[in-house]
Amino acid sequence: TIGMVAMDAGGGLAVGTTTNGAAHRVPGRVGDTAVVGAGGYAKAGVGAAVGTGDGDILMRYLLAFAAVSEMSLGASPEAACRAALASVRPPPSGFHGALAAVDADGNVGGACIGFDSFQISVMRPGMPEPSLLPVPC
Amino acid sequence: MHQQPASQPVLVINTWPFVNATRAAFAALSRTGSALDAVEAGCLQAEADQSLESVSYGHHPDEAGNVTFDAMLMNGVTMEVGAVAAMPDILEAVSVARAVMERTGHTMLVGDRAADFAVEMGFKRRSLNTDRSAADWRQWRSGNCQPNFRRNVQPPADHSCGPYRPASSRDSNPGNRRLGHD
Repeated sequence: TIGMVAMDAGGGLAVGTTTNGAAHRVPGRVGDTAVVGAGGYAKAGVGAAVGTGDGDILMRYLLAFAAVSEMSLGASPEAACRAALASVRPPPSGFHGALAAVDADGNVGGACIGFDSFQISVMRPGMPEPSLLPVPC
Repeated sequence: MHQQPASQPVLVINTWPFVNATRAAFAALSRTGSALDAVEAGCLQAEADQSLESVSYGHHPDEAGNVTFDAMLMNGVTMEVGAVAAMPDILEAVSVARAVMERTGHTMLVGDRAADFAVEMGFKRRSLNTDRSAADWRQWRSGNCQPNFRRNVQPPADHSCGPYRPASSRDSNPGNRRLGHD
């Protein structure tokens, strides 16, 4: 899965997600990626979040929506992602998920559980190349 | 119109170190100034990039050997959403999601009917399966269809391929989730 967030100079805020799904899934299965609030969520003036991981679990907790809700209450992007992931209680054995978020001021953060490593790719004006933000799980 | 001060931050981020998608999104943002255009362009790049096995066509076939796409776009200003799910045969899934947003009053279209909608909107039908996905699927079949997402079925899905039918008893163990991911 890839989840993307973009903010434009006109105040536009958008998320996009796409995936080929889990390998060897039951035909017809849909994961979190296509579900608004699960794979991604954006609210101008607050921020946006996108997720990746075990879509069958992630979609039950609407973690992107939860992260944006946390930011609306004043949490930083990293704290918002941590709080959202913490709502997966109890985490199923082997569960792995990650969130990346941006607040209205352009601050970036993320959180993850179960992955060996997770990174967020970031690009801003003046940067010749994207930078990679490591997120410890 | 949603106007913001000139100091509005401008940026693109994405999950994972998929920097070609980041570059594509940022290039679109620089070209059009639209956040929606940016995320569409970044996701399109990823859908076509064969090195991104968890995103692109030609990877992650389902039990029947078919590759399908799930995709979603959301405009955080207007709160409009477009999505497609379990959609076969259309490479530009995220652009079809945008068409759902902009050319219907709906939020999500699924399966073969989503592909039919895409064709109506001018997208070309083309299999998402490749020799690679076919080889992956054959290897999975030859390995007794492991790993497997079925449970409480006969024959037992932890060591047998289907076709499956409901088992007479059900356990409450949801199983280990480390079967792979989206």
